[in-house]
Amino acid sequence: SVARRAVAEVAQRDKVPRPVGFVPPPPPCPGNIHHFKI
Amino acid sequence: VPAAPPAPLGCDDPESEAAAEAAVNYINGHSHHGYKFVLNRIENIRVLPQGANNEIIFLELDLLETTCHILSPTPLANCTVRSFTDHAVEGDCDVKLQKVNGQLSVLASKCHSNPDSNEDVHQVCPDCPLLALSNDTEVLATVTEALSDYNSKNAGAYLKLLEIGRAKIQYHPAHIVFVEFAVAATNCSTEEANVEACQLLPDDQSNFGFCTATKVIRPSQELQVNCQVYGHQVPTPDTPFLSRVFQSTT
Repeated sequence: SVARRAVAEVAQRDKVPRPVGFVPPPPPCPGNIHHFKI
Repeated sequence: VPAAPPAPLGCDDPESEAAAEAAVNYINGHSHHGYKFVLNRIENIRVLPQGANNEIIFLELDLLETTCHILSPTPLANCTVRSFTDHAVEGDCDVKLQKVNGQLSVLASKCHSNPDSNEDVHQVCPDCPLLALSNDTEVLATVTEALSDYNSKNAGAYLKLLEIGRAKIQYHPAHIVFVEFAVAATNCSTEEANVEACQLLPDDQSNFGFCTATKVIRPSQELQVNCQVYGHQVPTPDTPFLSRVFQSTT
C-alpha cells in the first residue's frame, strides 16, 4: 500500500551509513571476564 | 548553559575497577569463614551524584573463590583462583559505596556464593571429584583422622578443628576423599594426654593454620595430611607485616 511504501522510504533515507572498518564500541556493562565464567 | 551530565561509567573503566577493588577488599576483610574471593567481572555499576565531590556507587560483582583460606596471611594478589575442574565456586555480591573527595568507603555489601553445577564440571572433566557436603560422614571421618594423624606426628601446640573449608569425593576409578580445613592452636601440647580439656588460645594469641588431606579408601587405604601453621602475626618495625616469614610445618 501507499502508506507502507512511504514509511520504508523514510526509514531508508534516515539510515546513517557507517564508515568502512567501523567497530561499534563495547557495551559499558557487564565488564570483561578476568578469569572464567561459571 | 548547564554542563552536560558526565557519561555513565562503564564496567571496565578504571574508576569502576578501583571501586570493585575496594569492595572485594572489604568483603574479604569482613569474612570469617571459607576462602578469599577475587574479582571475576563487574556485572553492573550505577552512580548517584550526591553533590560536589560526593557520590554513591552501586556495584554488582561476580567473584571467584581462591585457594587461600580467609585466615591465611597470603595477600590476595598471590592467591590462586580455584580452577574450573576443582569445582569452582562463584560469589555474587551487591555493594554500596560512597566516594567523597576521591576517597572510597564501603557502606554495605550482600553476597551469595554458589558452586558450579555437577553437570558443568562433569561435562568438562568426567572423572573429576565433585564437591561434597561438609557434614558428609566420609568427609567428617577423613577430617578427624587427618587432624589426629597430624597431632600425633608433630610436636608443639595441639591443633583443633575450626571449620571444614571444602571437601570433594571421587568414586571412580578410585574412591578418594579430599578435604581442606582450618585449625587453631590450643593451650595444650600434642604430648598431653587429656586433649579434650584443651582450650583454643584467645584470638590475639592464637595460631591459625590450614590443612589439606587426601584419604584413599579403595583400592588401598592411604592417608596424606599437609598442614601449614601461619603463626602469631605481630608486625614489628624490623619485620613488616607482609614480609614476615610464617612458621610452616608439613
